[in-house]
Amino acid sequence: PDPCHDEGGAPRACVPGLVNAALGREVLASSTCGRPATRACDASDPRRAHPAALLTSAGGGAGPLCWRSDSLARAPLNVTLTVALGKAFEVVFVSLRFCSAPPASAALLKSQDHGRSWAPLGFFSSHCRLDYGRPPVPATGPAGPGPEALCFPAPQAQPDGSGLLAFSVQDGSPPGLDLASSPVLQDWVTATDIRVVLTRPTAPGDARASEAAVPYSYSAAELQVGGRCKCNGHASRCLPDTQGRLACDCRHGTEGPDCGRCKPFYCDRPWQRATAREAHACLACSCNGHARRCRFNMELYRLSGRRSGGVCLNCRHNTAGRHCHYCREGFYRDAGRALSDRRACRACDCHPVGAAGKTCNQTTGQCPCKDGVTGLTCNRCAPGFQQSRSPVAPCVKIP
Amino acid sequence: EVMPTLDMALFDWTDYEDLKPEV
Repeated sequence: PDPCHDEGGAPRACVPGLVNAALGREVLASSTCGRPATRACDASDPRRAHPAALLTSAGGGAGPLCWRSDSLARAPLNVTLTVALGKAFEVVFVSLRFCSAPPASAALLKSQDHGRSWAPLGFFSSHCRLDYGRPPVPATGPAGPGPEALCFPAPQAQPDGSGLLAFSVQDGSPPGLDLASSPVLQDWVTATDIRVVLTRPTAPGDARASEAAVPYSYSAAELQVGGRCKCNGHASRCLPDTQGRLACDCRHGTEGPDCGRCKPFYCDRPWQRATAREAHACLACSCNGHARRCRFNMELYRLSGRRSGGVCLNCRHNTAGRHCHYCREGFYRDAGRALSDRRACRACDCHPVGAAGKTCNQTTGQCPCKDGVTGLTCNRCAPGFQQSRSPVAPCVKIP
Repeated sequence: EVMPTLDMALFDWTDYEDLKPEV
């Protein structure tokens, strides 16, 4: 079954499945141990290396399982982990599983433009005002009308000393917002890159670890970015394109990495994101098979009651009109052929002497005849008339 | 009655040379 069309072939909204968008993606860590090599970590020795690739690999290797930062002895204690998702995803959650004590504060950021600019998704700290200048999130949840980056409690250390930083996009958005109908929420969850900034390590008995002199390193095993490949409801899967870049397998007459625009000939109405109720498929222009290109005209679209705004370009086969639905001057409709037939329009073929012009009636094909001349192409004298020698009055009354 | 088609050879183009169609 085609997820993007129903049993009758009608388009319906479809979305790719929920995946770990970070799986197999490269992670850039601002600090990784092993250069220079120490007793515990050697980047050049696979058995003792702790590369950032371990955060997003499926595991199963023989070496260590955790990425580890350099030892951080004094401020700044920031370590940044950045993962490029390859294209836009609609993020549902982000999690980072630590191998050692989780940080006392961390920030989660997203980029929507492949790393050129960043915006916060959330903060995690036991001292929100001190670390990020923000109030802790109220127990009642988000209070604003739209989603916002809030400051949540820092992840708790588990009995084994590890911890989990977990963030759900719902944590930052007020209840009642629906992804399908809220452009603000759609924007909030959209990300091409995810960045975790580990701001401050946990220091026993000291809230301000930046003042601690004890060397510390962050260590984490798995970074997950749960989300759906962003296809705006017009694709059920994402595939690598010819250049190896991930792109939606677009349906509904759409194209682009996120199915974010209509295909060139599918511009009879403006592009729209699909909703649960309406697929908003891009519609092909109606050109009766006589044009390969068309353009969208908003004024015509409004005048049509928001039904059709496509205007066919370069009508072929001697057709003309917005939909290539009538014959161009000098041609007439052959009633015996379908409008879509390549030979639907026949040349008028008006007689060069008997006709008063070259343009015939577009429906009947009747040429304008001079006095005393008859026939569809004006090529015969009418009854009671005979041919003269004058090309100006080719038929004269028989005396 | 079906009349014969116009015979182009019968026309005298002497005074209408500029109207004469190219054949």
